[in-house]
Amino acid sequence: SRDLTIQNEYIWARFDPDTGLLVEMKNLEQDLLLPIRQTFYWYNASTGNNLSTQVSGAYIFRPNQQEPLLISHWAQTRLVKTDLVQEVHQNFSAWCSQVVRLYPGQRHLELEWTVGPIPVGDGWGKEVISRFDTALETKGLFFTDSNGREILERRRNYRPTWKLNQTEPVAGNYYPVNSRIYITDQNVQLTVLTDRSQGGSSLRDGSIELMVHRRLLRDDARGVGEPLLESESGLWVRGRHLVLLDKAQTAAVRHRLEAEKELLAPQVVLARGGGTPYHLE
Amino acid sequence: SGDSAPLNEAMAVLQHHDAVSGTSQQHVADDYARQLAAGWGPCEVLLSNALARLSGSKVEFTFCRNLNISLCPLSQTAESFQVTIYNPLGRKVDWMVRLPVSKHIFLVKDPSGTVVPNNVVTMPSSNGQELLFSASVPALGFSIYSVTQVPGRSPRAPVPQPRFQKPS
Repeated sequence: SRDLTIQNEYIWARFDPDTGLLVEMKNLEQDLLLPIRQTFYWYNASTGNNLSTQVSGAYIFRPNQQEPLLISHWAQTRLVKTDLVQEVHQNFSAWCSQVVRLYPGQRHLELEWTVGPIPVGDGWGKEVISRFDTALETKGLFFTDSNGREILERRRNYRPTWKLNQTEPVAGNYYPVNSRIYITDQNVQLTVLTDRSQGGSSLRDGSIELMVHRRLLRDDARGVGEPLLESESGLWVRGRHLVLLDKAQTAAVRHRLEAEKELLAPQVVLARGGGTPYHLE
Repeated sequence: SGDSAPLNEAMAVLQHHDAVSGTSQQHVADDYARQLAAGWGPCEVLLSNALARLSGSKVEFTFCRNLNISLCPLSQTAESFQVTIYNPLGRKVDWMVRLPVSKHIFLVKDPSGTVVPNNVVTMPSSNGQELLFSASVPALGFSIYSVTQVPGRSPRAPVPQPRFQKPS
């Protein structure tokens, strides 16, 4: 069938049968349905312009235009459904793919992204983001954590402690995300948990973006003395974003418990069977 | 004997902002990775000794550092093996274990010897197989599951059908 959905007892997710992109997510327990579009983009790294010679580099994130470029308008998908897992494998390009996964009993959507090696043969440095777009009316606000211990309210083009003259409409709104970023319209909250620190923002109402990988061609004159450019073919990176959809009132308990489980995840150790008893008796 | 000092030392060195934010030259970043990897080795010995002591059985523990890219020579070749899952949280967790395996059917038993449901899933990107089973692990504790190949039979793992979208 053309119906491309995965679900478990708590979460249902639908993908556009033509593009293969995530388009809807539902919290079955709280009966919350959220149209949500998620895909990957890349910012073209600045090499300096008439406003400033500052280039994008290891210290400085400075895209050369406000709009990022889509990695692909569609993904080749494969659907895997068994009684222990439902997955949609999305292939956006030779250097960008993702598995959207649901296990039984899981109250979040797991997005395992794999990005790289970032091609730079076209002479452009690239700063890759995963972006979630919804219709939530978030009034310029979003929330990011500080080391998983404190949530800070962020307002687009604003600083609480001084009158900001915003000269970088993208980078000037990026903040550190150590474990989570979320947006809310006071009824519904969309939270994205990260498995490592990333740069993140909400550059338009209802939108969340997280930077997953970068590969740049210029040094940014901040002392490193070389561009952020891995040698040889370049690194490819794999990580996970956990997406939670909740009522605003109950979202905190969900993301706190899940983030703690993500940070202190179980460790797996293997051994061939058998083994001699440790104690003689 | 194991030793966690080298890993502690590496983690201390990596508090430098260059290590945290990637603002070092490539050779320095490579050296940070080298220090971490060098610290893991003696730490794994320490963890093995602790697990042997606590589980009461001296076994050769194996740490598969590349599970995130579905590489683990032991689970991909052994006909039977044990999986110890350690839970650092102060509460019981249920955790879906995923291990790369060869094309077989497996029997998975929990610490009490009860058979638990498992799946063998074909990875579309690599056509490799992964064994999945749900493990329940106590707070600040560990559970040991046993995995055994069922001789003779290969999985009729659902081969995922490619869904080619017409390019928009």
